[in-house]
Amino acid sequence: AVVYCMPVSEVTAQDESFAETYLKKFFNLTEESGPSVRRGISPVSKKLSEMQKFFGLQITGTLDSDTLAVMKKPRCGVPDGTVAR
Amino acid sequence: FSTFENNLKWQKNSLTYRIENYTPDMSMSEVDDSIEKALQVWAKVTPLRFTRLYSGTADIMISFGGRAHGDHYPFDGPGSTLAHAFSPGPGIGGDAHFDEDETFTLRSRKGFVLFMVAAHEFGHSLGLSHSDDRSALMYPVYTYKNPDTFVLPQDDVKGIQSLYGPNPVKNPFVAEPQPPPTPDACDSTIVLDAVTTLQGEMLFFKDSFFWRSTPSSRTPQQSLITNLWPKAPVSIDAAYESQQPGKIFLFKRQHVWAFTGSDLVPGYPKSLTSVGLPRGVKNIDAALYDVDSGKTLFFVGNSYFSYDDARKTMDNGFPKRLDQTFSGLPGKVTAAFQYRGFTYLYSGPHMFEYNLKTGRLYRVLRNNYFLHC
Repeated sequence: AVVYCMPVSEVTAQDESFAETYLKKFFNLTEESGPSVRRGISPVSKKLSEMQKFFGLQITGTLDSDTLAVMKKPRCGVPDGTVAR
Repeated sequence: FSTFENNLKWQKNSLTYRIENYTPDMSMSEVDDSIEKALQVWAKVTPLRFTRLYSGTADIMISFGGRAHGDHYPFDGPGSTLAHAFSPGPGIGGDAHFDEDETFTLRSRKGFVLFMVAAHEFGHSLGLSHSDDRSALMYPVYTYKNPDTFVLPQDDVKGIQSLYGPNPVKNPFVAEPQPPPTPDACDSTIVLDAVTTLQGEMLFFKDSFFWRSTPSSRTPQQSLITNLWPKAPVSIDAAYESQQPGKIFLFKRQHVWAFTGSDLVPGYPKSLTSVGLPRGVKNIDAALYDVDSGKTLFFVGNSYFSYDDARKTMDNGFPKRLDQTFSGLPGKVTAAFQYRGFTYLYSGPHMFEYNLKTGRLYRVLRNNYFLHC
């Protein structure tokens, strides 16, 4: 049998916390409630998709290494997209 | 590109900026140059023009601060957030803050090029929010660019021109005549254009600016003349406050403007003959209103005239030569005013303090004596 070692990127709990802070700061993530939550789309996933769309990343709604890498780049402190408005 | 809600923008094209403090990462002149160059990035492609203030409140206040720094958006230490700025508006609107915990550089890759970060932040100060065009200056993530070869990307040009339109100067890349440098009140060689009181304050005029000094304030506040009197001339010849408190007269070449508050008095500007001066007088050098006698003195070259405001006529025996009344003056008077009973005449880089009744000279002081340098 051939075993493929899939390099699973480690997204740690710390990364998730960092990502949540990032989304709050730049994509107006709030402790949402309402229809989207009831439909099972977590606010974080929704905001992650928004962020991935803005930065031209693959839109998965989940935190992956590419998304995390963009979050960790030095940047301007003004929120992005419609949030800034 | 994208803009803020309702396309927030400045309702004027002449904007002021002030660098409130500096980063220790670069020399002051490197910071000055980086900031000036970053503003010129936007001036080149719009009608916007930027003038630097050294005191008082400017439209764009620029400062360096770490962590919590006075607004509700604390910085986060080294890395991540480098700076932020506020969309156009009063108060904090337009202001740009830079995270002191970052290392800013003039052009090195070791750190963040202040020019690049500032040019981005000033995009916000002028009304742009972020672009999702990776090559745009307004892309939120920092990208190193050589400041010496930087050209504003088209996405940003389209964005800022959607707010302000293009630069009316045909070929903006030909060096435009730069606005004269902002005068520095504490330059000991400064020759003021005019000085007057105004309801207890002292106003000192130079080029397009004036400083206002109140007995309570330590440092005089610098502003553009047209910020307070939109219809006033700049680089004026003389100014005085009439016996009607709050009414001020400004003189430039053969005309005089009268203002109460910021409003131009109807019928002004008038010619110099309207204040009794002979037709041959092409301009005056200074003017003051003498509270005791109710006369207005107009200084022209080496002479001066005395005008009776009540009778609206020039007093007999005038013009007189300056040295008939004022001893010790080295040349013509460039500015004049009265304060707390003393008469102050500026001539060259000095101010001469007199008792007008006796003509006695008390002190010779430096021009910036009242500017608390």
